[in-house]
Amino acid sequence: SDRAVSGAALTRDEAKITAVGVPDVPGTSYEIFSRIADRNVTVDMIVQNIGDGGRADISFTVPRDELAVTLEAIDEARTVTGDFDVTHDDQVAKVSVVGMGMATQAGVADRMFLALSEAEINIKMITTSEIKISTLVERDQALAALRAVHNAFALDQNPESIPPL
Amino acid sequence: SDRAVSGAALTRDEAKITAVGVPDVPGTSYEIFSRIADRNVTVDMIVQNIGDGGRADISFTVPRDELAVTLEAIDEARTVTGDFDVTHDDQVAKVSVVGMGMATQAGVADRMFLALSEAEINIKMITTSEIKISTLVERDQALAALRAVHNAFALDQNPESIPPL
Ligand SMILES: C[C@@H](O)[C@H](N)C(=O)O
Ligand SMILES: C[C@@H](O)[C@H](N)C(=O)O
Repeated sequence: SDRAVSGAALTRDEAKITAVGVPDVPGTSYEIFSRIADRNVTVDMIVQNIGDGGRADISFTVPRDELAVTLEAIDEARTVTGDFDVTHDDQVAKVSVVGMGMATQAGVADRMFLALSEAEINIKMITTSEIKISTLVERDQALAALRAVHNAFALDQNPESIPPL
Repeated sequence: SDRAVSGAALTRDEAKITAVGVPDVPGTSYEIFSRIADRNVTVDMIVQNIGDGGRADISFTVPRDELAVTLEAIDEARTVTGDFDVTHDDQVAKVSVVGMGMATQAGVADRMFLALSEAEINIKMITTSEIKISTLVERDQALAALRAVHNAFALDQNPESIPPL
């Protein structure tokens, strides 16, 4: 039922950073994120997938205007963890759906993915919790993505549609 | 302050599946997750990091006893999307922290990562939302991980520590 999803949100001004091939050993994440926290940068999505050959990629998003200071923090971390590559992209935006009923309902994620697929929007990154699914898309597709998701869950017809978290 | 984190949780009986090198084009995620939803399997963490060379890896967790039926769903998806590799691991567990104040506080993620690092626990996967940070660890390290995180945020001393979402 549509009640599983109560709202959709767009976060437009994010930049994505990827630490490519970091040592997949205890402590590496701490070395990176503690230096970012020291500079008072609030990190939004953090995504790490399963590593390969002792290395893993960690991507995360920060406010677009904090990209430069975040890259400094990562440069510092590399002197401690051992070298790895860093890529970044500030032409991205986050589109999410929220709802309390998600965790128990199979089929919410695929309806969101169907909506994006039909709008020919490529999903660059995915992260989820029990009440929220977030995707990173190209910034110039963000509004089309939000509209597609809104329609898929009939959010405009739902009077209780609350601005999500 | 500790108030940013109100609880920690352990989900023990999960299996992790990774679709390795899927075509990074609109529709691929839908083809995979719609077939899993058709079999009424509830997916927990979904993690996709930025792709490379037109391919991306998507990992997700399902209840351990639904691993076989999920692998069938993926085999079916492959006939539509084009071939990709599939790996799985049922010796994993999810350890998370929850809290309403996270989104605005730099430093929650790194405190969790420090706690896991000091307990010499390797983080296999990370996914986040504004109110929750989830990590996948080896199942045999799950209790040590939960204890480390509990201590880091002084959760046992916090009378309002509520069972999280
Ligand atoms: C890659 C990174 O997450 C590493 N596994 C760690 O535990 O910090
Ligand atoms: C990899 C997968 O997420 C693809 N980019 C999609 O949009 O479905």
